[in-house]
Amino acid sequence: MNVFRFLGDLSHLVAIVILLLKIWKTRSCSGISGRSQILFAIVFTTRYLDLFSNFISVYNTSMKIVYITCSYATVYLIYGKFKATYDFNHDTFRIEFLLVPSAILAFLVNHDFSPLEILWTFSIYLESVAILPQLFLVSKTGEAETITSHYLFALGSYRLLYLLNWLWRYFSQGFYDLIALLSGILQTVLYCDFFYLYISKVLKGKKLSLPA
Amino acid sequence: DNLINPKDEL
Repeated sequence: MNVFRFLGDLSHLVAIVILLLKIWKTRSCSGISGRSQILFAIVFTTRYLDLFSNFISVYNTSMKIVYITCSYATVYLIYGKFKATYDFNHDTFRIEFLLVPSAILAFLVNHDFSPLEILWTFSIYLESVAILPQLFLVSKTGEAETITSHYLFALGSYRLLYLLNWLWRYFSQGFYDLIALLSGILQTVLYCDFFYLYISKVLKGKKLSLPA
Repeated sequence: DNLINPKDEL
C-alpha cells in the first residue's frame, strides 16, 4: 500500500466520522442530504459483499466493517433518531436518476458478467455520483455549515488521493482498472466547484455561501 | 494480465 492509498482511506474515514460526530453533537442533521447517505450505504453494501468470501488483510476487513457500520448508523440518525431536524423540503434530488443508469451501465460495461462483479461495478458507478443529492441540497439552500464543508472536503479528497494511488500503481506495477479510474475521475470532477469554494472561503474563516 | 480489479482496495 502506498502513501496516497493510505491517505485516501484515512480521508474517507475522517469524512465519515466528521459527519457522524456533527449529527451526534449538534443533535441535528440539518443541511445533510439523507438521500446521499442512503446511496453511500448502498455503495458499501454492494461493494463489500466479498467481505466473508475474499479475505485480503485485517486492515481491509476492519475498514470495510467500519465503513458499512458508520454509513448505516448515519442513515439511522437522519431518518430515525434526528428525523425532526431532517431537511425534507430541500433534499429532493431524485435518486432513481442515479440508481437506474448506474445499474444499467453496470450490466453493460463490466469486467465479468457475474453477480458479484456486476454489483461491484454498480457500486463504483453509483459512488461516483452519490454526492450529487448533497451538492444539490447545498446549492438549493445556498450555504453549508463549516463542519459540513469539512466533511465534503475530506470526502472529495479521498477519491483524488485514490487517483494518485492508481497513477502510482500504474507506473510501479503496470496496474490499472479503467472502470475504477474513469469513475474516480468523474467523482473528483464533481467536487471541483466545491473545492474552489472551500479553499477560497472556508479556509479563510468564512462560511460557505453561494453567490446569489 | 494487468487489467485486474483493484479488489484489494476499499
